[in-house]
Amino acid sequence: SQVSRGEARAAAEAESESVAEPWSLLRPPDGRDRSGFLSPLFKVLYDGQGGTPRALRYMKRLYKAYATKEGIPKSNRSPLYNTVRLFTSCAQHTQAPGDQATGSVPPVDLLFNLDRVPAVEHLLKSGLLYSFSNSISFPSAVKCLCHLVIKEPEFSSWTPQRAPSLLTFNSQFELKKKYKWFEVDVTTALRPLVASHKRSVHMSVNFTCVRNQQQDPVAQDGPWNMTLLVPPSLLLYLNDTSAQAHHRWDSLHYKRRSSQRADQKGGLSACPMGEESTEGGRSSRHRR
Amino acid sequence: GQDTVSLELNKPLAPASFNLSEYLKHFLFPQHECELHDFRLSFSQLKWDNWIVAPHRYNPRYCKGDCPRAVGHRYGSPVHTMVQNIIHEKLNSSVPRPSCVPAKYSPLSVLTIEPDGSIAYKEYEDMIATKCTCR
Repeated sequence: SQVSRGEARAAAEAESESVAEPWSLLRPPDGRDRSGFLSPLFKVLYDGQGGTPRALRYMKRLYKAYATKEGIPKSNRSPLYNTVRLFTSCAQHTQAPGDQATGSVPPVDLLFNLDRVPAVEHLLKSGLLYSFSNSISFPSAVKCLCHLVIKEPEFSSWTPQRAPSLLTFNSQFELKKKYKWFEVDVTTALRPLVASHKRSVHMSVNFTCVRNQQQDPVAQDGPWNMTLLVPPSLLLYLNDTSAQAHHRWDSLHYKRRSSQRADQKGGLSACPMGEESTEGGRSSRHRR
Repeated sequence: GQDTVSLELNKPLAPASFNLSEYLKHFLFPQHECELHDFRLSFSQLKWDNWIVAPHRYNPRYCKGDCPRAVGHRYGSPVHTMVQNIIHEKLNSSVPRPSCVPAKYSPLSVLTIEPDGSIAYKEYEDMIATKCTCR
C-alpha cells in the first residue's frame, strides 16, 4: 500500500502540475500564451510604477473591511456587489501643469484596459481612486468639481492632438481635513462603456477645488499642493452573476422568503374558520 | 423456543466487567461517526499562490466518519438513507453503505492578481464545508 500510495502521490503531483491556472475555471478564457509570462503577482509588486503597490495596499485594506482573516465574507458589506476590480492606467499623460494657487489639478489623460471584466459581471458603481504621494492635511474642508472627458477609446498613439470626445461629465465632491485616499464617482460615465463591453476606456480628468466657505468661514486661506496627487486608479464595483460567485442578496432573499413562508403558514392556521372559508371561497371564485 | 428464552433469562444481564458509563459514552458519542474536520492549508500547496494575495490560510474543512444506522435524527437524512443501510446489511452488501458528505457550504472571499496586473476582490460560492450529512 506504501508503493501504491507513493505512486498515487506522484500521479497527483503530475496531475496538479498539468492543471491549468485553477482559477481559469472561474475566469474568462483568453487566448494569450502564458508560457513566457511573468507571474502576475511579481508583475504587480515589482513593475516599478509607484501606483501599483499603493493599489495593492488599498485593495488589501478593502479586503480586510469585507472579509474575516479566514476569508469569510462579512455581512456588513453591501449585498449587491460580490466583485471589486481595481485597474491602474496603462498609460497616463499630463497635459499641462496645474495652478497651485487655485487648487486646480493638472488635467491628465488616462487609458484603462478593461479586458478582464467578463460579460457576467454587471457594473453597479465606479470611481476614480486618488491618493496623495505624501499625507496632506487641508486647511479646511474643500469642495471640488471634477471634469471628466471620455475620449475615442481606440486611440492609436499618445499624440497630443485631442481625440474626438465622446462624453463629458462633471461631478462634485468634498475633501475633509485628513485624507489619504478619496474616490470620485464616475458611475454615470462608465456604465454605458462597461455595459457595451468596451475593451479599453480613454479619458481625461481634471478638477478644481475651492475652500468650503460655509464650513470654516474663519479658516485662513492658503493654497494646498494638489500636485501631490498620484494619477488615479479605476475601481469597478460589480455583481458577478455566474454560478460560482457568491450571491448574498440571493441568500438574504432566500432567508426572507422562508421566514415569510413560515409567517404565512402560521397566519393561515391562526386565522378563524370564517376567514379561511372565505379564503377558500375566494380562491375557488378566483379559479372560476 | 421456551428453553432458549429461559436460558437467555438465566444469563447474567451484563459481564461483570461491564462499564455503563463507557457503554453510554460509546453509544451517545460514537468515536468515528460522520462529522466535520478541519484541514488548514496555504494556497501555495494548491499551487494557486501566484494568483491569490489573500487570505493567507484556507480551511476548506471536510466530512469523514461512519454513518450510523439511525441517521434520521442527527443528520437530517432522508428515509432513503435508512433503506440503503438495510439493503447493504441485509440484502446485498455490494450496495455501498451511505456516505458521509458535506450538506452545506459557505463562500470564500479572495484577493487575486489578474494576468494584466489589475487586482480583483471576489467572493466564490461553496468554498468551505460547514455541515455534514449521510447520503
